Amino acid sequence: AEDTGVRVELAEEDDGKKASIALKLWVEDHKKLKGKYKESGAIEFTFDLEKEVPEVVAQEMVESGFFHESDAKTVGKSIRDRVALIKWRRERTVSAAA
Amino acid sequence: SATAQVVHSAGRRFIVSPVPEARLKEQ
Repeated sequence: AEDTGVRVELAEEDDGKKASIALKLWVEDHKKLKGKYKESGAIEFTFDLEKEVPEVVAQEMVESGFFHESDAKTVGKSIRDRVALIKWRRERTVSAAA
Repeated sequence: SATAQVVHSAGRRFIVSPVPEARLKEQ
């Protein structure tokens, strides 16, 4: 995945079944962000892999004051990349089991 | 406490905690 300066990781072990999973997001390189970033730490949240849209969660983070509006796209992309990886791993596990 | 909770108006809960140092160094 592209290095956006924003890192997203699993905040819990993926059992491969739950649709809703805990993720943790933090800024590794604030220079890659367009807007001013106030160091706030790691943000943990739950994300529904089936129903939710990464960009919507990113927008909620902007509205909650974590990021500037101009970085919503970057944050959304970072979440989207991680979600895609989680889904890919799950599909691969299912294929291997079959 | 080192953690803080921010609840967005849409109902999502964001929990803020310090970034583990090992995580920052891990590349």
